[in-house]
Amino acid sequence: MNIFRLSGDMTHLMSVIVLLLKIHTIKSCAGISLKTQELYALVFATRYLDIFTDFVSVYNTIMKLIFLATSFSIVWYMRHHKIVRRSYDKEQDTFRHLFLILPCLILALVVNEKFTFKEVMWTFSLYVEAVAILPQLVLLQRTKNIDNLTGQYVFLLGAYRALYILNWIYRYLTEKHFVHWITWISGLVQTLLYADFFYYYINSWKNNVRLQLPA
Amino acid sequence: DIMDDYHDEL
Repeated sequence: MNIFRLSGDMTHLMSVIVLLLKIHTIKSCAGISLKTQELYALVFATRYLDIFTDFVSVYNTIMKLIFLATSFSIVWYMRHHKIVRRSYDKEQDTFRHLFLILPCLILALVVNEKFTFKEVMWTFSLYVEAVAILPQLVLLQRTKNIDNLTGQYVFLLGAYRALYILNWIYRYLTEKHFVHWITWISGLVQTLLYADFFYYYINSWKNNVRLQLPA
Repeated sequence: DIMDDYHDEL
C-alpha cells in the first residue's frame, strides 16, 4: 500500500459518501445518471467476485464490501425509493449503456492477461469502469443545473483514478514485475474522459462561479 | 504469484 493508492481509495470512498448523503438527506437524485450508477454496480460485482475466496487484507475486504453495498443501494434508491425516484430525470438519462457493456465484454474476452473466468471478469470490470462515467457526463451536459454535490461527486470520482495512476507509477518504480498495461491504459482513458469536466470544474471553483458545462 | 500481485487493488 502507498499514499497514492490510499488517498485514491479514500477519494473514491468520499465520492460515494457524497452521493449517498445527497440522495439520503435531501431525498433527491436530480442530475445523477442511473445508468452510470448501474455501470458502477456492475464494475464492483464483476471485480470483487473473489471477495470471499482470495483474502488480501482486512482493509481490502472491508472496502470491497462498502463499495458493493453503496453502489447497489444507490441503484436501489434511484429505482425504488418512492421519493428519490421522483427526482430522477428519466427522459434525459437515455444513454444506452448496453452499447458500452457489450464492447467491453468482447474486448475483455480478446484482450486480457489470462483467459480464465476470474481474469476476464476482472478485465471486463476495468473496461466498464473506464467508460462508466459517460452517461453521467452526457447528463451533465444536458441538464444545465449542476448542483454542488453532483459536481463534487463527479470531481472526486475522477480524482480517485488520477491518484491511482500515481500509485501505478510508484509501484512500477518500486516493485519488480509490476507491469500491467491493461490496467494502466484503461485507467488513463478513464481519467482522460474527465479532462474537460476537470477543466470547467476547477475554473468554476477558481472564479467562484456556478459550474456550467458548454452545450 | 506474479499474476495476482495487482489483484490486491480495489
